[in-house]
Amino acid sequence: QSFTDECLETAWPPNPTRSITTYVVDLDEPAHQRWASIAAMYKVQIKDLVDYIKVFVLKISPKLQFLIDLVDTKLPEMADTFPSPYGDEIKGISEASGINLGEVVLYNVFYEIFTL
Amino acid sequence: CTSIVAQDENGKMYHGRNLDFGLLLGWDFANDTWALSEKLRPLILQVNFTQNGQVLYKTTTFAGYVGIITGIKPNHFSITMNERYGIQGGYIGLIEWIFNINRQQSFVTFAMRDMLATADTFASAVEYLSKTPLLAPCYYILAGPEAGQGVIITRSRKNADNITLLGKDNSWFLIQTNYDHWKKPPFYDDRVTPATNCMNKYGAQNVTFPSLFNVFSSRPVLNKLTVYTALMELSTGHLESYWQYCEDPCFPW
Repeated sequence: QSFTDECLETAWPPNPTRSITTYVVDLDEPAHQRWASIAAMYKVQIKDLVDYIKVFVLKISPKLQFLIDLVDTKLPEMADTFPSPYGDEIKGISEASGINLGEVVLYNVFYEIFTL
Repeated sequence: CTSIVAQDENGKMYHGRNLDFGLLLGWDFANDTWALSEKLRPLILQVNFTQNGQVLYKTTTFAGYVGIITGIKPNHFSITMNERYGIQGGYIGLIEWIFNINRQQSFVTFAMRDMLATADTFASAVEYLSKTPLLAPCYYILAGPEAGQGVIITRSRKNADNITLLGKDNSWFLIQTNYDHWKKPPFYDDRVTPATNCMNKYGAQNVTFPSLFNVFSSRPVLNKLTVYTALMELSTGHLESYWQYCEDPCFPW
């Protein structure tokens, strides 16, 4: 297989099955409620992503179990330090999805972690 | 990631991006894919944030993620953020935050949402994102509805290392990937040159959603890390996005 640069002229229109669904988040609702329906709808996919990260870290080294433990024990406290409305929104997502608060916090600070 | 701001020959402004994420976070040898990218794709959604019954801003984001990576405030400005790597990466800011050493800094994607919620002009958005202290380095790419309103802000944690405006050297488009754009791109990941060639092939007379989508769908701008393409039209505030998948043969990044 070879990789070559290209400049396509036929990619448009994209297949309609690739369209992204649009939802509404009402900022007039309390912060901890505004993501509830979306979080409940996507809880399996969110959990799948976070679980993958945990497994990936342990594949690097089982000695990194302490990092996984920190996600469950220390990261939940971090939600209280986020500026409004983000901390409450993240707590609401955790409640609506049933996913551990520390895991939802981890997901929301992905960018800061992975810029290394 | 690849972000493009372009102005057509009539001064109409467009902004688009490919979101690439998951590098080195697990290669699936069975399917030749990045495992994390595959996990992200089912989470993509567009969100219209409303206030008092009106759409305040629109985003393409991931379910469960409250920050913003791609967004548009209709009639005001659009914004995308590209990852900027560095040894002095965001984990240092994160440690400072967790241990309460310094909380006078913003999370990169929260700052974008703050700005979409509060800034009323392109200029005020640029000002805010140039000066706000951040936990991590990044590239902010903004466009406004008026001709010439395009900018790349290269951010370190404390300040802007570089601000490049559309129109410099008579340019009608700006392209930003994951490297400082004033330096030569690395040989192992040069998406700027192919994207530039492709934009020049279409020309300022053909800046449209179809042409931009074609550029974003061309390898290596499209690669194994690409999870979605978002397109924004500044004059209408229209945002549309599509999940992307790069069929083999395809560059891994």
